[in-house]
Amino acid sequence: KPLPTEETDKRLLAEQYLKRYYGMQAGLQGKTKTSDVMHEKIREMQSFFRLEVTGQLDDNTLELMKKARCGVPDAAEYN
Amino acid sequence: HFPRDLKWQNSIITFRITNYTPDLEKEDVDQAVHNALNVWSKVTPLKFKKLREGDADIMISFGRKEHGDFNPFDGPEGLLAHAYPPGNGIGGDTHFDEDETWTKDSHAFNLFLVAAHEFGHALGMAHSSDPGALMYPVYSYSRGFPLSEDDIKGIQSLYGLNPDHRKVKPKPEAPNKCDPMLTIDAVTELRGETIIFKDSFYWRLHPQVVEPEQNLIKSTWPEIPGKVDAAYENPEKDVVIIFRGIKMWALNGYNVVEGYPKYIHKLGLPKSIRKIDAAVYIRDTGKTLLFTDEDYWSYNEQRGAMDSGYPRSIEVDFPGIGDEIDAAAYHYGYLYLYHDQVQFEYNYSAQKVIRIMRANSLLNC
Repeated sequence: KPLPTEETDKRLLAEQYLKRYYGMQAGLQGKTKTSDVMHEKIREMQSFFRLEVTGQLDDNTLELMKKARCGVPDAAEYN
Repeated sequence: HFPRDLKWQNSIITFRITNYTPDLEKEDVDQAVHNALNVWSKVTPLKFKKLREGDADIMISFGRKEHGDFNPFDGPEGLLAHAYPPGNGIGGDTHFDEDETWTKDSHAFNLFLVAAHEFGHALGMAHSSDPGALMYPVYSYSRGFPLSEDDIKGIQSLYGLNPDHRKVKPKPEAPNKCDPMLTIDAVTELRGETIIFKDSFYWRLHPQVVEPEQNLIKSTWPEIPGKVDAAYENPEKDVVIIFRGIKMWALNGYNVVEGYPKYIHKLGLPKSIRKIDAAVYIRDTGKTLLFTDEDYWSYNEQRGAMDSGYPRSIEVDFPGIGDEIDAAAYHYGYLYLYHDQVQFEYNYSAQKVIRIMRANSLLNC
């Protein structure tokens, strides 16, 4: 199996984060590029945190995803 | 709030601590939980009763990875804790990740602050997008009463007021960078980034990033005051000097330099000066200008002494900007002087105002 690249690491971190806190369903992401669902969830997150809403995994968005936080979802319907 | 505004129907809510973290003394955990519940009872009619056995509304526990609710923790950092909204069974239960280091101070994760946040969920509060609110999902350290107006409004709309709630002083709301009425407390460079102070917050602006990042001052520098009067960077010494009242702190990157705070009078200012409004280092001259009320002073960084012939009048030496300023910055021969909602671009050598902009144009508004 090839070693994960920095880009793959970022995408994995983002996927994990969006699944956990923004209710992104598993299995809807493209294998090679970011899916529309993921862009939409990134936008939702950026809007919640008052970041620039780009739908892209920019440095500010990734930095925020790495910060220590509460495990309760931010904007999802509580399950 | 959570969907359907989930809340407890009684005003007396029971809690039980089922196990303790080894990071702290048992009494410290009890105290943190007690204080965290108190935060919410101060502003509502809610009362909390401790149970030593049996089922309580809020069951409090420490666990690591999968800890019994099919909602596993993730090891150190990342996810710190979670809580369930009011309801039967697991509803209200609050779990802390044992893989974190729990403290009673500003190091690692302060148990009181995390518990107060989680109990907010246990009482029916969802996350807030206000970075100054306790219910903001990202951890940040702060001192004093942790609830903001946003938190208080939220909990009181569920449970009503505590008749004594006027006794608490809420944290200020996070300032909105694009508010046309925004004024700035202080501005400085810090290793190529611009730091803009406003109330208990600061924005960090990187030259290649459009969106400034907003943080609580206390969460980055717990040792310095929660509000700043003036700040400047001396890039030759790689320090940022922060002023508040008659004291000053030196930062080396994100660390406070040992030996600080010092009194501003050590710089050579008379004792009658109780506050510095703005400070700016002029790279071309090696001098720092310190603005106090209607006057300014010049401090020679190399000699470590005040220049003679000061104070001088701001109005006379900087024609066109008025007689007082809030903050100052210097870039490539231009001074940027902030007063109220206005920013003056000032040609230092020609002694002329070149442009007048809104103060928050600095924040890309």
